[in-house]
Amino acid sequence: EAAEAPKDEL
Amino acid sequence: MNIFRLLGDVSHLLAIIILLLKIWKTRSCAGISGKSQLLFALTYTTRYLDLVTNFVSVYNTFMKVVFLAASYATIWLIYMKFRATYDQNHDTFRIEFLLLPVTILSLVANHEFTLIEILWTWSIYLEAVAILPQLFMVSKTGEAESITSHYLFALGSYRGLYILNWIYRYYMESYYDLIAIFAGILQTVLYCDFFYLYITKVLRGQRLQLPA
Repeated sequence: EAAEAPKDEL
Repeated sequence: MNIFRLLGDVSHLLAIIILLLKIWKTRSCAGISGKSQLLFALTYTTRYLDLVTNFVSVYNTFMKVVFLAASYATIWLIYMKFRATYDQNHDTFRIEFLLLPVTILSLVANHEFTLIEILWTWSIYLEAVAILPQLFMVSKTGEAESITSHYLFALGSYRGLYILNWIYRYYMESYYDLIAIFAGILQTVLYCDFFYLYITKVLRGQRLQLPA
């Protein structure tokens, strides 16, 4: 699954 | 942040500004699909709900505010101020054929079954197909003003640059988001025939003529 990075993309 | 994503955001911002200026300056929204603009406003609204709860950076907040404001301003221009110039007869794509599959898919294929996550997923899938009414309208009218084709080129390029951003982030940060990547590839692929026509025709000063 995707890395749990915060949603930092627009 | 990387150069690909920055260029992508700038291209996206450019597209939105080009469209706003085109409608404002010519006082006309002829050839512009109001339906696509509605879908884009829905996309930004459901994606940027965390605008006030999740601060990422000044840049991030600034761009979200600009995208939201510009998309609603564009809708206001199309459906209110210059409503007389809105070409309703050619803006006939059935957006319910987009909203239903996008809604189903966002409920089935998401990272987490929470409201915020589902809405984010919904906005990602919706954005991938939001341009279809506009492309359909251009094919129906058989042509597009050159300013409209510049708008479409900038808008299509933005997500294409995001794909490069995702490749960069995969190798440099081991970060990837399959939902965003899948939808981003679909979104960019939808512009392919337009990109071909834009590069072979518009850049040579010819009008963008689509085989009707």
